Amino acid sequence: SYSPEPDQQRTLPPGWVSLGRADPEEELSLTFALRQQNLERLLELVQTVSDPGSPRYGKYLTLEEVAELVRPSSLTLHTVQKWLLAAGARSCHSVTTQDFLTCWLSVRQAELLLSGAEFHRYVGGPSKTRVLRSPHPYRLPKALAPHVDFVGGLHRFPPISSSLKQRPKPQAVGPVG
Amino acid sequence: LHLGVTPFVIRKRYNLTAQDVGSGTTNNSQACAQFLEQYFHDSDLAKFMRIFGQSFPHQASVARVVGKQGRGHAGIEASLDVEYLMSAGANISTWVYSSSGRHESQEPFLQWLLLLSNQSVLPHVHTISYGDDEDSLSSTYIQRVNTELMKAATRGLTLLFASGDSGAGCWSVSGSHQFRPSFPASSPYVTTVGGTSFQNPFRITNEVVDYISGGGFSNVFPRPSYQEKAVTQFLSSSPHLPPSSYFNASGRAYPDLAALSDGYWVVSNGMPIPWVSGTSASTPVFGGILSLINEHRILSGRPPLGFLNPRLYQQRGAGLFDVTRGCHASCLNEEVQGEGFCSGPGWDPVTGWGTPNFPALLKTLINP
Repeated sequence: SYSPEPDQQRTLPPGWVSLGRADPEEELSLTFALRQQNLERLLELVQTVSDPGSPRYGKYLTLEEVAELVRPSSLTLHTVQKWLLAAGARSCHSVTTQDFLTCWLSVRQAELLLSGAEFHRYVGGPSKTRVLRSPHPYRLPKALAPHVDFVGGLHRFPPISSSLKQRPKPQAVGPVG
Repeated sequence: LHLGVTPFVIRKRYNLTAQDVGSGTTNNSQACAQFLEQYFHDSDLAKFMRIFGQSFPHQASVARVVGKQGRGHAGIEASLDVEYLMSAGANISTWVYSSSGRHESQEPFLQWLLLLSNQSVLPHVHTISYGDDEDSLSSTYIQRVNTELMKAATRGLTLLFASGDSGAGCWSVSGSHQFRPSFPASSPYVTTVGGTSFQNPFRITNEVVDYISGGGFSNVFPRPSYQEKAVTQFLSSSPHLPPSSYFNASGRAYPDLAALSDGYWVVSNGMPIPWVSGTSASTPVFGGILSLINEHRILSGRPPLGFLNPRLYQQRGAGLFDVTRGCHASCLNEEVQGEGFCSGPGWDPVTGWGTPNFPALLKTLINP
């Protein structure tokens, strides 16, 4: 097995409190980022449609054309779907570009699927935001390394405090008429 | 003379007349996204426009809310985003993206990226108040999100990210201090917006650096070719460079642009609130102004601006007020004493190329 995100910070961000382990039968939703194709070509296209000196400037792609370009290979789609179905995942939704797959599983199934993961519930922030996250790293079967970039919903916490500040009223500088 | 930033102050400073509004006849549109699970209330926007929007034609309600809008407490960030995006980009169809109501195990920003990959029709300009320290994210995640931003750029979407409110940032790496870049602000495929203040807080005068304005150099992304010349020039001419051990001089440098970020009036939960500050304010202001430029482009049969940076750096700040005074915050230690980078002539890693002078910016961006 391998760890897709060994360098992802997993320490509890300030303002969050653990409410303990999640119930094994609880349902949770995980997002699988599937390996895309033709990223070199994508990079070229970004440059040609954004450079005013290029003959292709402003000739943007439609979502369907982007999908055509980056869509994961059928081997990737097949391998990941087979893996998820075998683990009991259900209600899987893809996106037009097919490079993300969001599925529902029980906590128990998810912890079996993503070895090492352990889901806890946390609460934080002024609006008492609640999340399910894993403080421990997850690992995937080696066979999936060519097919999955990362799994969303395990480690990253949402922001809970705005960076906007209400500053004290500035003191008048110089004589204000 | 003024007592805080309002739409009147913004439109006056950036030379927007009452005629500089959407025509209401095009498919032009704009959107703002924040991920604080805050609610936005239409009634706040209506009240805001009643108080501050009398001097220009405007829409007093959003065209679409993506995500659930509960009856919860409105948040200042959600209110401010919409109120100033619709004041600068007045009379232009506006969407609000809200991540409230997502499931506990989902990541709000990732859900927004999935939305981009699943909707054929999207607004041309998106202003996003979100950022994480680069070092807190896995390289796999950062690279994949960067690819998602490239996908948006090929579709002609203009993504404006707030540069952050911690100046250059600061953290300790094996015992010594370094500046702390923020992502997605540091992505080479977005346009990042910093913050300024009025030199005299009660007058509409020239702008200086707002010390909170996020900026610096990525530790993950090398410098893209489009900004090589401008950044090299800054590094070779700035009289105030911090010690080189504090930053990665070969990284993608940001921000690219700036706007006022200090002392805003906002209406939230029915209350007018003064002196609100942050680059979450400057970003929708610049976004609204780019939407107005898109309006003129669409009316003259041209495509929307799309990913702006290559063109912005080619034009070397034409159409922008250059901000050349002030420095942003950083590490509070003997060595740098709280000072990060300082602004200077041309591009700098505090205010980018500067703040919008609408008629001049329109002239430089209307063709081709």
